[in-house]
Amino acid sequence: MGKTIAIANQKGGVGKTTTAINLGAALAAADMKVLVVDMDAQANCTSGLGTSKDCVQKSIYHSLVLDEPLKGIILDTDLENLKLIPADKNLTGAVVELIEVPEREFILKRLLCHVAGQFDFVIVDTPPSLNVLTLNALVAADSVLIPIQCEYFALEGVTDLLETLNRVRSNYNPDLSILGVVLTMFDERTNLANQVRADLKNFFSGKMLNTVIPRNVRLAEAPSFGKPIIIYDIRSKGAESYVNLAREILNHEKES
Amino acid sequence: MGKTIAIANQKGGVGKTTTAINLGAALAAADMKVLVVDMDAQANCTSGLGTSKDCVQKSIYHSLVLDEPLKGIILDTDLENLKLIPADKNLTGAVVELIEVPEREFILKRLLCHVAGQFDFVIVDTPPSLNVLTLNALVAADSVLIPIQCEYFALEGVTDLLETLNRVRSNYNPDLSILGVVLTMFDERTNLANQVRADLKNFFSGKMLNTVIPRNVRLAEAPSFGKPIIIYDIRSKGAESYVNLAREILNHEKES
Ligand SMILES: Nc1ncnc2c1ncn2[C@@H]1O[C@H](COP(=O)(O)OP(=O)(O)OP(=O)(O)O)[C@@H](O)[C@H]1O
Ligand SMILES: Nc1ncnc2c1ncn2[C@@H]1O[C@H](COP(=O)(O)OP(=O)(O)OP(=O)(O)O)[C@@H](O)[C@H]1O
Ligand SMILES: [Mg+2]
Ligand SMILES: [Mg+2]
Repeated sequence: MGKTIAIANQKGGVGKTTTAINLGAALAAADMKVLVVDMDAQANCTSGLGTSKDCVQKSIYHSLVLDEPLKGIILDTDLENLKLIPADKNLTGAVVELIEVPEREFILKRLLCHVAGQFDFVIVDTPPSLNVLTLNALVAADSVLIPIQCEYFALEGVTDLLETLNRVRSNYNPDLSILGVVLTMFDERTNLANQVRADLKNFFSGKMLNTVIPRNVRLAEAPSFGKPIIIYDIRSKGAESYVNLAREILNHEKES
Repeated sequence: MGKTIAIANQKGGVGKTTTAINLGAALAAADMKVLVVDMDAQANCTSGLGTSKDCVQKSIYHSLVLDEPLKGIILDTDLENLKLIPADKNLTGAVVELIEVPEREFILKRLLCHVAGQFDFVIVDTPPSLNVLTLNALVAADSVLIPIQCEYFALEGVTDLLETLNRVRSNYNPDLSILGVVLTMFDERTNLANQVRADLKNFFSGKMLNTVIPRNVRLAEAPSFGKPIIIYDIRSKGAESYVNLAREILNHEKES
């Protein structure tokens, strides 16, 4: 039975989508069967994995709001072991459309039950917000991976995120654990990054993952070709760091 | 009568808050009376202007949802000509709490009528989402300033944003204009940035502002001291570029 990992942090632009795409691809390259679910109306994960917005006929919106089974919307990607459930901009309206639905927080969890058995990992990308879509991802997840950029505003939002995780644990998903915190776009030359890193180590102690993702322009270039970094430029520092992250998470799963 | 400018782009982490704080401060230093309104539950604008989360007793939430008059929640900042209406994390719930309120899109516009006369500029920072809070800012605004990072995912979201602006114009605010697009965190050494810049010039033609904000770590350091860049480090490239942006906007307003 696969592990479901939500990638969440309500701070914008910290590398959630880049992590979902490239961790997913690296795990798939390590012969894991991986499903990536895009829960963000921006649909960056969808386009970053090579599916253009015009090609998406049915997205996660159709399953969440219109009860379409997930089976019918799973798409292939460049990697054989990597599948995608796309998003589209209809998701912008989903937050309001789901207001009256009883147990709306559990919709994704129930949908994933039908397909999760086919995968070793399900990775869920979330929008920069603590709305019902992110809530669905946290309720469906076994654990949450928190990408954090080493800057002040990103540090500020951490306590809100942890409060939300506690609320999710006590109301909806008691087994939700923190897989870890991964530092992204890390520039070791700046005092700010090293200072924030030290603050985070104090705050999270054992939960900081060893793998740090450096700032690497190849990671920002890859999505314009619709390719994960290991296909776009396997020799880059970005590819190396996400392969290390996948290895660290695989070892972590073996131990637990 | 003052000009209200919304700073909006649903893509996360593109420099909305950094632009709201530092454009606001640069205009205030140019002897304009400026009010900055923080409409994001992350409250980054609030802390970036020196107000700690624990000190905020009443925020924009209390006016939007509980009908408190704005006059009672306006705070001072380090700059005499710069005032702040703070945010707090109650805003996370506002999206749902305002669902049943008739004409909920017009609440901020009506609130600002009572105070806008005292200011030359009202600058509204928005969250990374096209929700009812961002909608309130776009309905209240005379014009919208769009910060864009020169990367692929930021480029992708532009059409959704323009569609939203068209919808706002036809349903709520016919006079909403685009003040301009400002490139942020621009790194001229990368091909990606120059390529995306060229794409944006084609797409926006006359709406691209001349001022470009470079990537400058001093801009990322300043918020940890609760100071705008012109106070934290007036000699930095970041301060220089936001002073140029303020001058360009002041010239733009004189001409129109
Ligand atoms: N390690 C990195 N090095 C360089 N650029 C990066 C890196 N990680 C992400 N980026 C770029 O930074 C921007 C923000 O990353 P991304 O979109 O993945 O963040 P996000 O948290 O998903 O954003 P949002 O909050 O809008 O969903 C993107 O343009 C991406 O290409
Ligand atoms: N020109 C710049 N140079 C370097 N760092 C910058 C620059 N502009 C912003 N930053 C930093 O980049 C990060 C993102 O900027 P900011 O928080 O202003 O974006 P935002 O669009 O308001 O994000 P959100 O979508 O979460 O509201 C912050 O840590 C900020 O300090
Ligand atoms: Mg994203
Ligand atoms: Mg912001």
